[in-house]
Amino acid sequence: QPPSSPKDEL
Amino acid sequence: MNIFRLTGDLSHLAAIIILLLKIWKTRSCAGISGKSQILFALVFTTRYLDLLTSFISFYNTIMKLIYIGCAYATVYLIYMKFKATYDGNHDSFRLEFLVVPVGGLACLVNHDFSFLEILWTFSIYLESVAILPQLFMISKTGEAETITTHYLFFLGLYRALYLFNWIWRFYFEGFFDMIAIVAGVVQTILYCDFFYLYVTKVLKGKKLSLPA
Repeated sequence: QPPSSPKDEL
Repeated sequence: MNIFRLTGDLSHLAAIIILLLKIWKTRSCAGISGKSQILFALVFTTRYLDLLTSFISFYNTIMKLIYIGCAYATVYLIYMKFKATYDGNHDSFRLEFLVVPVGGLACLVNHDFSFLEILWTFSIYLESVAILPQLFMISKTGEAETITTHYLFFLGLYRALYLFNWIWRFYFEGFFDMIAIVAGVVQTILYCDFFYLYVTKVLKGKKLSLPA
């Protein structure tokens, strides 16, 4: 399940 | 990671470097809104606190440190080193009109009412309007240096590319975040007027001056 919010994004 | 996010990050990095070099080389921040740069420093500070709590990748960590470092260096150059060239009279946008509503909205509309999540949400909403003082300043002075328009172009392009990144991630990873997407759409829309002037004027070798 991908993270709920794009914390892997800048 | 996908091509849209990578080119988006590189476009963002290019914008930040272009601005820093412009101020450093010309030893002047004429035409630059210090208030927008304060907002960007606030955006990165509130969004990248997770540097202290989680490690995602070297790329992620290094880029965050570069963004934060450049943001504060730019604010320092504007308000300290080259303060004499700062055009405070035209940089008159009231920051509280942005920070207060954005802060309230971040508390009302978020994914999770936790400290880091609220700050992240605040940074997403704030980033979408952080360029307003700069665009407001250009509308007041009626013109912008060509190098400043290149800065704005890459800055606007980065979030537009992120929109494609989110389409890509939705299609291939079944992932999407409504808060980031809505704020990203708003942010990109705010640049549309500038993009039009940039393409019709600057790319034709003319100076960007208003009224169009």
